[in-house]
Amino acid sequence: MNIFRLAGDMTHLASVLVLLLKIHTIKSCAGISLKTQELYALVFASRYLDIFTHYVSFYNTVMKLIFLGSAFSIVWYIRRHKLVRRSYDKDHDTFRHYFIVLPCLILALLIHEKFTFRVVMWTFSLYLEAVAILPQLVLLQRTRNIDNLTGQYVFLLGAYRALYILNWVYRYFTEPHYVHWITWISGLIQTLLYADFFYYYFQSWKNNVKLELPA
Amino acid sequence: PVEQAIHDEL
Repeated sequence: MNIFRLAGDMTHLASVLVLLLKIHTIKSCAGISLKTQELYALVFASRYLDIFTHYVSFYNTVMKLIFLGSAFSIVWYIRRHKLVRRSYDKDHDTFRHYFIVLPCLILALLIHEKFTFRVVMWTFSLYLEAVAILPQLVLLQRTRNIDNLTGQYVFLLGAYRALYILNWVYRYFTEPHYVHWITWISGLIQTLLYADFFYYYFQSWKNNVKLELPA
Repeated sequence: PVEQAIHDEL
């Protein structure tokens, strides 16, 4: 475990906490894409298939449980909680799941390191995670009214991905034979999707104005 | 190696 990986995981954890704070405490999911949250639930469900069969460390198991548990509880809140679901912006959150899930599944079946169920599912989760933020970014652009917590949530998610890239660079130079092209390319694409958002985030921060994405 | 990657990162 290096500092970039730890910082990345902590940023990811912080993003989840910010979102849970908004949903659980303020009872609002305004500006949050249910589609993106459902895709994340699918990402973690397909990636952590080994959670109870292969023990790595206490840290790994706990983090996996947190990411799985939070992903599914966020989906539950937005769909079922009677106060939270009222604030859900259904009319603007119209991205179709299968436009994202199906290509990722096909790509995972075609391009993977090894053709076993677990490795293909893991690869699928990498491809899916790379593009799962798209419905959220589309929603932000459509509603044009981004509250503080939503903006911070997306920023933390993007920061987490950027830190993971630094982690891979570090591991590449410090560990022998550490080469994972599929992970790196999908991770890079995922981070690049945030580039536009980052630009406007820093602009609003620098000029001390409300974050707004151009149409 | 791919199994290793599956296990050790989140």
